Amino acid sequence: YALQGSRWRVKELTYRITKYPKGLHKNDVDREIEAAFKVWADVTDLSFSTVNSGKVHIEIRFEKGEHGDGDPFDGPGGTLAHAYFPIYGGDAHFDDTEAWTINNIRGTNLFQVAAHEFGHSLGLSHSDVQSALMAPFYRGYEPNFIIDNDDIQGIQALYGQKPARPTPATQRPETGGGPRGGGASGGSLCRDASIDAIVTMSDKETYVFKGTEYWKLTDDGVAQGYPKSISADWQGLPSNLDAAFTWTNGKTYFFKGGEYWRYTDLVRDTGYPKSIEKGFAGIPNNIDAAFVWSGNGKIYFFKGTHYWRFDPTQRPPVKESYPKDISNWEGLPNNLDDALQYSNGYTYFFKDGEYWRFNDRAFRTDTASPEFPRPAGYWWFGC
Amino acid sequence: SGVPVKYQISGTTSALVYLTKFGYMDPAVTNPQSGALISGDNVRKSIMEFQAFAGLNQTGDLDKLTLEMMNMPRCGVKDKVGFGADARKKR
Repeated sequence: YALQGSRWRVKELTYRITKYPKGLHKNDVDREIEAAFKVWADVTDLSFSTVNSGKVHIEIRFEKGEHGDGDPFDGPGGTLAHAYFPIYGGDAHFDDTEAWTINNIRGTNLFQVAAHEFGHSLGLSHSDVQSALMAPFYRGYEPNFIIDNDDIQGIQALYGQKPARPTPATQRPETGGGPRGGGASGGSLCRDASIDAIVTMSDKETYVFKGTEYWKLTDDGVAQGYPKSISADWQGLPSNLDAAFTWTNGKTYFFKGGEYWRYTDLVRDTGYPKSIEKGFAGIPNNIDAAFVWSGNGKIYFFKGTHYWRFDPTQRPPVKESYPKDISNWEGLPNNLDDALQYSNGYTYFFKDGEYWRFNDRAFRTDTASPEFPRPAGYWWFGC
Repeated sequence: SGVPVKYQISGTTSALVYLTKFGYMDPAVTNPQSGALISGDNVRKSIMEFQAFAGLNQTGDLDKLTLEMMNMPRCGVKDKVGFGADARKKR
């Protein structure tokens, strides 16, 4: 790490976002900025609070091009943001022409960049430790962000250690898909975290199906009041499902044996179930898993050691080159339980109570700490 | 992730601008109005400093990996403050 040479004399710092970005909701930006400050508050005695009027220590602005400080932004890519060391005022400016995103593999992650910039606002220069938050280059979205020891040493050299009992929040929950905070318990899902099917509906709610029951997931685990009975709430839907996905038309498809059911929200569409042979020609019965890859709108089916790619716009919808081996998906196991492309852009594969995260840009199972596969009970069901 | 939207830096001239902007070269030397002749050794030394900071092999050459790293999206704050005081001013 490297210290610039100035630091704040006070421990209670204030901030205000005086200009919000075009492409994000104000509340979402507020939450991400707060989380970014918390990265530093968790490992020091510093505290950060937002105030709506008067002078603040750190002013935050999303700006384009020249914005009054003689250091113009350069459009998408290149420079993403800059911030001023304490002696120069501590302000942080973000290039509003970047595609700022939250919990998504696409675009530029606001939380990570903000946490980096606030490191400058607190007195840290760039680190030559490549894994450090204060390294100058944007590494892409890290759903399971963990502050590096180099960053902790740097900030504690300026402001000391956190004197009271430390809070375990140096690891940011992978909200919106993956590691979760551990809220409501998954009940029987915690005894055996293997699942039948998992699907995100068109309303962005994610449901897990297992045996005769289903659960709605939240960012903290499972929603209160679950599990509920599949037969009671999903008219005509059988137990012990094979797989499910929601297509780009907003309809959710459930598969079991040789049949499939189509639902609009929680209501079964008329005429269902239908045979897989009829609706998904080229796809076998008794599939293990299915998901829609948003990158191309194609549906991927998995069974045993093979997978099929189904393109509803083509005739035939499954090319002759399929099935192919699942081993083409580096790091993925055979005989999956189900798969899901989550709202953060990552694809998650579930099997025997564990899950793998697939990075479709690198086209391999993600490497991260802790390593994949991870226990689905802990990271997804709040166990 | 990390793939640049645009490939701004493609040769020595744009690399010099980059190295100057982020603190690896003296702005007084690279200022086109100064008329200073920049020595090859100076350029190589600056490139090597950048390569060391970016975790690359220190070849001193503007090779493919070095250009790729220079085109990565990044923070606009200088990596090194080696040429006089950092003249940034708030507002």
